[in-house]
Amino acid sequence: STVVLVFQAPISKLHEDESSQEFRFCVRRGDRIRVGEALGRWHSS
Amino acid sequence: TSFAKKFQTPQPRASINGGGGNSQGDSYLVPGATVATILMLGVLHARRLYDDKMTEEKREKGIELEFQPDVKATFLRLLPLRSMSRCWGYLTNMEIPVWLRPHIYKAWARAFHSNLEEAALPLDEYASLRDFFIRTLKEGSRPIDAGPQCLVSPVDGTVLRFGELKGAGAMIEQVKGFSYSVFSLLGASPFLPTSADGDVQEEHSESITTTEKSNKSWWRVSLASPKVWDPTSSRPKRGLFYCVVYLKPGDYHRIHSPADWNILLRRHFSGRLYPLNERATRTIRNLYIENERVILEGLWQEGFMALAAIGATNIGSIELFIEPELHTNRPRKKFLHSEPPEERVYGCEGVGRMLKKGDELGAFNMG
Repeated sequence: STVVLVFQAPISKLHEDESSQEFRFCVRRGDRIRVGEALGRWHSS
Repeated sequence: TSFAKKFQTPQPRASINGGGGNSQGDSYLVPGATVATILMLGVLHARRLYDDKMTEEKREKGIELEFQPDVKATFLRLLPLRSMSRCWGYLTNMEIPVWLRPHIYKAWARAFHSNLEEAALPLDEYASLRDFFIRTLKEGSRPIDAGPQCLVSPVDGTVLRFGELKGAGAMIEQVKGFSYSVFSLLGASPFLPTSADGDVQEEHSESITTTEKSNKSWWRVSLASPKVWDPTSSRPKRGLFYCVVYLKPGDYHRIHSPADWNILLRRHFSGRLYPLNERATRTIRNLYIENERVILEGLWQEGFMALAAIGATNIGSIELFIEPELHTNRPRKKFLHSEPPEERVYGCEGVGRMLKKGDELGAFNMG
């Protein structure tokens, strides 16, 4: 079984390139993850 | 071997009165077949372990496996996978004798690397393999990250893909060389942001329907809405992101809310039930949009959120604790696989099912 999560999250107001996103995933491909562990975080400016 | 011996040295059939001439040959037949079956299973298992090892090595070296359809995938289309899945569900739902339960569950845990110490109940209290499979965990086994600006994983599993969806025809990569559309996965959604630049924060707060929006072309909106200071414009823009998590058979199979979330509707696609393992993702086209799945859509503090729970052959049905009456993986009434999804709106006027971050919302069931 598989779960696909699709969601909106904040990105930088000034730039939209990868490096300036405010929301960042804190996992990598192939990582094992458990319920309740952070998938990603963002910081309000 | 028994068959070979039998054909090489034909002997007269043993009669009721006389016989016993071929009884020795017959007595080899069953052990021979058993040994052959065990050998075959051993070879298949060894081959699978070898394939898995090779795949893992390639992944560690950074070599990404590409989409490569094969004959086995075509053969799977011909199998009645839904019926097989329900049959598997029936078998695993049978009550197991109490004395046998710990042995079976320990064997399962060894085979699929489950952690039995986390199980909430003693092993002999799970009446069937199905009950054991969707077991709850001991209190505190899954601490929820309480950070206010953090999204947590809804399931235990392996992260396959993640990223940002850009452009009107947003595509999610199934595997290198093959992608599928997010709209095909989720279905026609009134909440799904359609803006190409990701600036869709008005979707959350305003009640403009999709139809109304599509009637306004960009220049009409631009002329009719002069640029004035808007307090909401100081808020950061929002992008659309996705994350794909695969659950192995030994994983904890309950689904939790990834954030404080108001679920507004549920959509059920009754599709096929292909396996969802790594090999299947590489060989079967549109795997995630052909399989049976339940979509939950709603709003969270940052806008749109949808969760697609996709079933597989062995774990074919999806149970929602927020809607216990929903039954998936039912016998089909129609032969066609392209039935429209069945949809249910939770509540009305935007009032849906409120869930807190970490709340249980559903589970994957066997069969």
